[in-house]
Amino acid sequence: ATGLFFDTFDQIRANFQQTFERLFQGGEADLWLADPDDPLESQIEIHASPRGKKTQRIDLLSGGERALTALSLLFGIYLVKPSPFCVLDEVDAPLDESNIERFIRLLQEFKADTQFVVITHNPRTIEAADWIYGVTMEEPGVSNIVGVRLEDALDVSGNAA
Amino acid sequence: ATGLFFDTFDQIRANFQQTFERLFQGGEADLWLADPDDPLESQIEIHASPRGKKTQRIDLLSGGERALTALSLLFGIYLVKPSPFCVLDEVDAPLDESNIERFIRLLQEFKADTQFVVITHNPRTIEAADWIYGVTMEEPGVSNIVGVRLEDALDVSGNAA
Amino acid sequence: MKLKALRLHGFKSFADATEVQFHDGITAVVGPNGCGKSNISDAIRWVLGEQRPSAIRGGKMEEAIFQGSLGRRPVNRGAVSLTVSNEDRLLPIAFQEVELGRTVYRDGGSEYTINRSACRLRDVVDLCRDTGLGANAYSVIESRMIDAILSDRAEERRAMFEEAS
Amino acid sequence: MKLKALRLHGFKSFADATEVQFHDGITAVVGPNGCGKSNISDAIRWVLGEQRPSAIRGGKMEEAIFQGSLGRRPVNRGAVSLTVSNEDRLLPIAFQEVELGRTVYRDGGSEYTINRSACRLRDVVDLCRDTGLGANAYSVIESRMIDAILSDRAEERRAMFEEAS
Ligand SMILES: Nc1ncnc2c1ncn2[C@@H]1O[C@H](COP(=O)(O)OP(=O)(O)OP(=O)(O)O)[C@@H](O)[C@H]1O
Ligand SMILES: Nc1ncnc2c1ncn2[C@@H]1O[C@H](COP(=O)(O)OP(=O)(O)OP(=O)(O)O)[C@@H](O)[C@H]1O
Ligand SMILES: [Mg+2]
Ligand SMILES: [Mg+2]
Repeated sequence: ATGLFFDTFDQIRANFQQTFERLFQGGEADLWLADPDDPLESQIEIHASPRGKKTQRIDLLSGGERALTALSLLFGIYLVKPSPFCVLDEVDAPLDESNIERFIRLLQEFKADTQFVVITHNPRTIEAADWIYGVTMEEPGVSNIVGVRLEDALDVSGNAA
Repeated sequence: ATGLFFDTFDQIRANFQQTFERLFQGGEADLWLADPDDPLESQIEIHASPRGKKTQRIDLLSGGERALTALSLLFGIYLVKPSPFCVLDEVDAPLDESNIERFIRLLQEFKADTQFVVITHNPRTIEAADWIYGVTMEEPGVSNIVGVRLEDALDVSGNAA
Repeated sequence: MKLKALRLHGFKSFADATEVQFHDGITAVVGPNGCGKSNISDAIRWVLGEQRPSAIRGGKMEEAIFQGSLGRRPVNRGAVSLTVSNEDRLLPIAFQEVELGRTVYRDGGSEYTINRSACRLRDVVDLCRDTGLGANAYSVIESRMIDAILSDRAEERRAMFEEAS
Repeated sequence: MKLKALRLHGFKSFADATEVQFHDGITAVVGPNGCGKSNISDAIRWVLGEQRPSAIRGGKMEEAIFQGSLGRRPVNRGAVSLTVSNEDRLLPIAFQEVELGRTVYRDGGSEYTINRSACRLRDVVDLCRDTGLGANAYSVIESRMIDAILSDRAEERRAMFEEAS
């Protein structure tokens, strides 16, 4: 069990760093066990430093920087044993335009092997999707799903044609 | 002290309900002391039900519904002793288009008496502002503020002219 | 393995029988606040065996049954089924397509099915083990996990790692 | 009372002396992730007397001093001043304009000023009492307060109410 955790941990760390450097276009991040001699109980320390900035405690990072750091780590864990699908629920909410682009490019890199289901309000994310489902509540309190619209059915600003 | 808390509590409750009904265009919300005989120690119960939906525990509400409910309560508290200004830091991130409009209309209703400083990534919120400050980091890790652009300096999609 | 379809009936705000088809690539799910999008990701977690009501925002599992609205009465059960293609036999079971089903009743109890045959929760868990499918496989990522995984209460982060291992 | 201006120098990412002018109506503050927008709302809370480093995302108050970047050395103090017009005499002090200042040093200690005269924290608190100005007056609303005020750990909500009273 300890061996498995260590193996997994090294993989998670490597995936985390790669994903982080992609989403931040550089910068550096690390993940380590506070107490390597007691892996099953040890705290897991995390550190992240966007490009050009001095390393600091995670709490001082901005909302968007934290979201990208967390996404790098969550995705890093996911990649150890990837599922055929990955649901992302409004993870793009705190991101600015350029970070949305990098987020989209990350999904496009992995979409050959993973079906992504992205819940979003962001027009740029919607535009980048291959399929779109709309959920509505015409009758209050009762949901239904209205049809699929392919990307080419949208006009330039992302609105339904 | 107890009297002051009760007074304040009734005002907060009234402000909360009014703001909620505005942001949800109906629906109902309530706020009460779990133990009215022990106001200084009692838990404060909150309940919120968007229009047409059956009343439910707060945790089952959606991300956007929770944001509007919390905003109604936080603003309700704020209105008891309003400051000359109010800073809102990305509270519009989870809101859809129509809720952003209602949020904007709320600000416009109170802006005669309150200077609002709204930190946002949302183009519609930016468009509704009377003044815009851009914050940048041309030199990595060092912030500066670049000029004010009035609303009429923006093109239709909210980008700088 | 690929996701084929998700069906919901009486699960949270999906009072009526509803189906979502899945495709290759990136699928965006859009709609106004409160229309039911996150309820779909709850449904996926749930049908894969999620045991904690809090992971789908409830206090008890039966809160996932459609509770009614101003125009509709509550119902007595909530059901979700997830159909996956299994041509690569990632799931160790001799079927080209596998449908995992789960139904919850007013007493809080759940029933599980694999290809419409009743089974136990542990059958679903065993089937999904090591496939990356399964309630704890980090295949549903939502924004409240952001604060949890960066929490300076390091037990929170620890707990998330242990789930994944 | 109206906000007139905010000046930052050495506070968090504002290494250089920077000024924000305020106007009537709605002011939007925009920019990319991590450029310093929330640091501005931290500065406003902080100059009004915020005593908890956690309320401005730090562990200790001295973490609010510009810590340097890859191209710049750290500095030894962080300062913020907030200027308000006081024609309505909402602040009980005989000045048309009031400037509240605060500086933090590497040992974590803060100095306070009112119109450039040294004073104590309690002078700032007393001045702002009952005006709605002041660190606990709910005049800075941020998204992490959303989960806190709706928390089902009801002590969190209780604590927020007590701050306001
Ligand atoms: N058991 C239930 N019965 C009926 N309605 C329910 C039930 N559980 C949740 N709901 C309703 O579902 C709605 C929430 O849906 P959901 O969280 O999926 O919204 P969403 O589309 O993700 O919105 P947002 O964009 O704001 O995140 C709430 O209004 C809630 O009242
Ligand atoms: N004491 C400090 N010295 C130098 N830089 C600091 C200091 N404290 C915080 N920072 C930096 O300030 C940046 C965060 O700024 P801020 O939180 O204001 O961003 P933001 O504009 O609100 O971004 P977002 O849109 O993502 O919320 C971080 O990159 C952080 O490293
Ligand atoms: Mg949602
Ligand atoms: Mg911010």
